Amino acid sequence: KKRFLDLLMTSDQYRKEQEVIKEGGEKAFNKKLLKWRMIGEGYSSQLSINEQRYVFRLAFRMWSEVMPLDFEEDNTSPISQIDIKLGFGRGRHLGCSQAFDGSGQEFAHAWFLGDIHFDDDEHFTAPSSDNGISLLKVAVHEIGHVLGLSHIYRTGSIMQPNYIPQESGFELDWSDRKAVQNLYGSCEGPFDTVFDWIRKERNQFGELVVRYNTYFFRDGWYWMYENRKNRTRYGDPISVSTGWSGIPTQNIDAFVHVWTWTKDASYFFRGTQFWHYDSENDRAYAEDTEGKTYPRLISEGFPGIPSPIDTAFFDRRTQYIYFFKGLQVYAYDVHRDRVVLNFPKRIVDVFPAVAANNHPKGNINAAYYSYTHSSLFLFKGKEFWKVANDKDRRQNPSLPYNGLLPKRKTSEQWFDICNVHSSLLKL
Amino acid sequence: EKLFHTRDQSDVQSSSLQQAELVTDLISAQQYLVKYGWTEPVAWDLSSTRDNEPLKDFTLMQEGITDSRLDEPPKSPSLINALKRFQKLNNLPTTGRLDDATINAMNKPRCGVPDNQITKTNPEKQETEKLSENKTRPLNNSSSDPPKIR
Repeated sequence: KKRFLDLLMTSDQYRKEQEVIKEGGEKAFNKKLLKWRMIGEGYSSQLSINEQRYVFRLAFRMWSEVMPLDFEEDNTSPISQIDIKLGFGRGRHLGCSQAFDGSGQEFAHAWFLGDIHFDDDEHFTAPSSDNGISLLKVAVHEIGHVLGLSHIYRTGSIMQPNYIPQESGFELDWSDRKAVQNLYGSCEGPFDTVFDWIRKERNQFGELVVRYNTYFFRDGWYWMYENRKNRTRYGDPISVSTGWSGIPTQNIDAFVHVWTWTKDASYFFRGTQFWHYDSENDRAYAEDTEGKTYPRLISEGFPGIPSPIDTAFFDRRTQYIYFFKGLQVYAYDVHRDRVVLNFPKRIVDVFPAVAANNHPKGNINAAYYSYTHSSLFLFKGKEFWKVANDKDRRQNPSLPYNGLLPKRKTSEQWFDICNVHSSLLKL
Repeated sequence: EKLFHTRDQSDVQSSSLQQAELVTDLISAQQYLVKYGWTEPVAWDLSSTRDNEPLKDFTLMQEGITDSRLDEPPKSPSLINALKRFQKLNNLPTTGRLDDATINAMNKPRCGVPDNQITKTNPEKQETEKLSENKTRPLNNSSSDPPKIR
């Protein structure tokens, strides 16, 4: 009993140290990585340990995909250092003060910054089952309480107090995301490259159609961003090696799609090399139709362009590739295969600031032409600058050509692009 | 009636599991409302490591309930108000009476965390939210493939 009380006090003290009081009185964890563990004496009597672990990993990952916290299963640290413990019990259980009530009614409960208990008298099932009570849905709900969310009476919210049988593919909706981001902030951070990947397909009538998807790359993983829904694809990020065959598995510098009446070629750049990507077959060319083998040196494929580069993009108006490096930008003529006369130039001259002292200056992380917004964006750190397009200049003729509008936070334009813990990249 | 049962008749045998008690009358309804913070906020976080404290407001439980039959409306103003708050958030007619619809709502499977809590540092109650359905969000037009399932 003494040892148990000592553990409790240490645990309580540890817990107090982990919490921070927000402005509105809400409380939240004050660290970025939370450790969780399944209680050894509290396994479900109906699901295998692996099934339980899989469900909890997925539940934590679903929250991690929309907020800047990461979750890691930790089975080695002292129990007092574990932030969230999960277990099953019946009636009086696990030293808990709140007894469960048997089959029906209450399914589970949780404490803010604390533990989660599931009623083992309930018929919890894994996501693969259509019957029973979705352990995943209940776990996601209870984790919401641990993070500081209360019950919300709103259709579609995961924080509704009543359990609603899981429709296929439930996810955290916009409001739930904003509720937790109100406590923990939005996900931010630089990107390696951002681009729209275009490919041609035949529709059901045999007509050639052009489709695109938007991708954000960071380190060794990437997200597909669904512009119409203002979020990333459910389940992202994915490792680069999984989705993009034949290119480096991390730290891509740039993606360039050269698209003219006579050329249609996509390239990935990293370090001193570049790869020609076969969009039709969704893999990098080892040898393309012109007999060129890849990877190739940038200096060979684009003479006059230094390497490594910071980023690059293809401008369909001028039909130049703009390569960014440091404070300078190089324009490369894809038809003449050479650097355009009078380049390199300073970025601040080619893309002048619209507002004083509001310019990235150099060392751009990513240059992204968005077909959704019909605009070019320059990213640096957590912010972006939009390049004034024709529509902007029609509305405001005083804007300079290629002027950079004042910076904004990336997370305010593209939402919920969040890392997950590396242990959760593969479930 | 099913045409076939399992060979070992396990599907017709009574479960050895304890069944949760349902809300059936005014007393059990009031227990529900007290437990989940509808009469007054519950200090949930404070109870996480302590033994169950007996319900302080047992008098509240008796107050205004001369008869636990459903057809007798509750007389306690606090209970009536709690019922109305519960009914409102559950999109039920706010009658303040324990009708069938309210009982059904109370008997729905749910989370054990109270709907209205007192937090340790913020003595003001942390109220369950009812958010408006229409949240402002930016509009975008794009052309992209339909999302794949996770």
